[in-house]
Amino acid sequence: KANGESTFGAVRITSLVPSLGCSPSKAPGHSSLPVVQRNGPCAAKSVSKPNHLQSLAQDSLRVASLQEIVSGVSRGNDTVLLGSQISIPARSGLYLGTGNYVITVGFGTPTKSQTVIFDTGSNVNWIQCKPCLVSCYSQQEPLFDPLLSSTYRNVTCAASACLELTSRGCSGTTCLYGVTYGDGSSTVGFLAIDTFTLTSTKVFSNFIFGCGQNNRGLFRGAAGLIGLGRSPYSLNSQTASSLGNIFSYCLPSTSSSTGYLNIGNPLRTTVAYTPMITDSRAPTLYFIDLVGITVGGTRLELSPTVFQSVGTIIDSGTVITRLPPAAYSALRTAFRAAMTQYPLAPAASILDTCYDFRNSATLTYPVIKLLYTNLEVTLPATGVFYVISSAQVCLAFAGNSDSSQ
Amino acid sequence: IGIIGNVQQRTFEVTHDNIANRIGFSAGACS
Repeated sequence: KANGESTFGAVRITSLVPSLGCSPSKAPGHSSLPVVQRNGPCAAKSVSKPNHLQSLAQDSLRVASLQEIVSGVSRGNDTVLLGSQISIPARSGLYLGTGNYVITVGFGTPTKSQTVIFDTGSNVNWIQCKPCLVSCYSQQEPLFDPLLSSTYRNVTCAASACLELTSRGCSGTTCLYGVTYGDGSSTVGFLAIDTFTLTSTKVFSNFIFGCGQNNRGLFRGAAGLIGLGRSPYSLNSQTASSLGNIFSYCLPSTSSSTGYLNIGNPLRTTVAYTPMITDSRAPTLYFIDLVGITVGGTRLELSPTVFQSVGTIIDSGTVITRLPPAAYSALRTAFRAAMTQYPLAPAASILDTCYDFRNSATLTYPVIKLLYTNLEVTLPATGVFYVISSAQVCLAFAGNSDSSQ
Repeated sequence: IGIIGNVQQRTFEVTHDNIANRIGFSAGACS
């Protein structure tokens, strides 16, 4: 112990591994939405489930696309099509990654449930819509049909909601939106307004979203996406006038349990804060001031500028935390030095510090703290390890490939 | 850039307060 705090933690291996059944957590409030990992037993059966190595590879592509957005290095303009006649420009953008977490919300009047990915790195909300003029992929719920909603209407090209879109077009007087993701997945359709049901007590009229008519790519059964970024089109921005522009979420430790998303004041009273930073390189992303890391009670010998010179994003859609090379190297060295009693296991993709715990029921590990301005965050065991199997449990951090990233 | 990923956010209630421009963490909020 240091200053009365434990510098090592102990955890049963079995508690890190998801069980086969779903054990939903009790919702903390009637106005919060359940959050589930889309490939776990708490979610509806997905179309395809990536394995761990595929997930980590997709995570690397998401990270690469975030790096490109921040660095401003564009992969050039792209064109997305709605039918053969209408095309609109769309810059390649964020890679969706594993799109790990989903929520179920409602669109239209009467409301129709749709299970969508939620993502703090995205801004445009969209769902697949009938009549699917060009293409739709299969999804778990019936497709949203605007004709069955008494409150649905398309946005016109002259409306400010259309004019402020980054990627837009027109079909006659009807506004078109387009989003191209970094992996080539895309959605194009009509910019629409309808009633949006977050929960039974949080219903919003005049919600702007994309009604997708040409949807292609790796969305794997989700009806669409809800963005929680900082642009005016995100869910939190659109509900800000009634709920304040504040939201909170709790991500469950394994895929066999559930978390929640809450728009409005946080549900917990004991919240410790650190400044949210706006970075002009990517103003719709959330930057946070990471300044240091402790491992086993000892602060890594790193200047805060190692982190601050490049900046740090907090993102719900990236799985594994990426650190500047010097920081990751120091973290890995300190962690390995405290774990010498366990046999190393082969690396798994980007995760190079893995252990074989087959002969251990309980593991002891050095406590890791992330140090932010005015705030220390002590990671639980589920925030330290990425479990592939009991024979391959990995330190869930990775390094960027060069210090300028 | 560094990125704080969702493994390191698990079980915290992570608050994005765009009014006061702050990000909050509350430990042990979900299992």
